[in-house]
This record gives sequence, structure tokens and C-alpha cells, in this order.
Amino acid sequence: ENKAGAGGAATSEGMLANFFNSLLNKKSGAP
Amino acid sequence: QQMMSEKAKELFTVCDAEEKGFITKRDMQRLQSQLPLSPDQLEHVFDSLDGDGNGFLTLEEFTDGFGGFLGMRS
Repeated sequence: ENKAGAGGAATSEGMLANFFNSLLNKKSGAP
Repeated sequence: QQMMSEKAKELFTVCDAEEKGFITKRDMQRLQSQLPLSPDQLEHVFDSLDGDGNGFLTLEEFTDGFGGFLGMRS
């Protein structure tokens, strides 16, 4: 399953960015 | 640099809920319900960050990865 689409989020960098962004959002209390 | 380290530590503690001082793949899988990443993606992220591949993600490795992420953004 690959939901990354054409945005390139399937790359390691994209995944790492997604991971850290999500953690930052979680930490800041964003929904 | 100092701010980056502090932020990395904050995020590290989110993953290391039991405050073991390291993160395992199991900790990552636990985050799956809270993060928009699939188990495969979380495993890939873990492997990317686990520089020495010993299955334990230390704060140092995590901070290195976070620094790389900030570098990508800037």
C-alpha cells in the first residue's frame, strides 16, 4: 500500500519529514 | 543548535513514553494510532534513524535525524 502519491512522500526523506512534522503537530496540540 | 537539541529531546520523550532512554520499534508501532504513517512507514523511519542498526534508537541518533530534517526544511 502506497498512499504517497506523486508528492514523493514515499522517499525516506519524505517519510522522515512526515514523521517529525506529525510529532511536532502532536506536541503543539494541533489536531 | 541548543534549541534544536531541546526540541529533539521533547519529541524523543513523546516516542519514549516509558522513559527508557531509547526507542524501540515497538514504541514506534505504538505511535501508529497517533501519527498519519503506516506501520511500514514507521518501520522505515526507525531504520533510517537507527544509524548503527542495533534496534535501539538513542536520543543522539534521534537528534541527528531531527537535525537532518530541519536541514531539509531550511
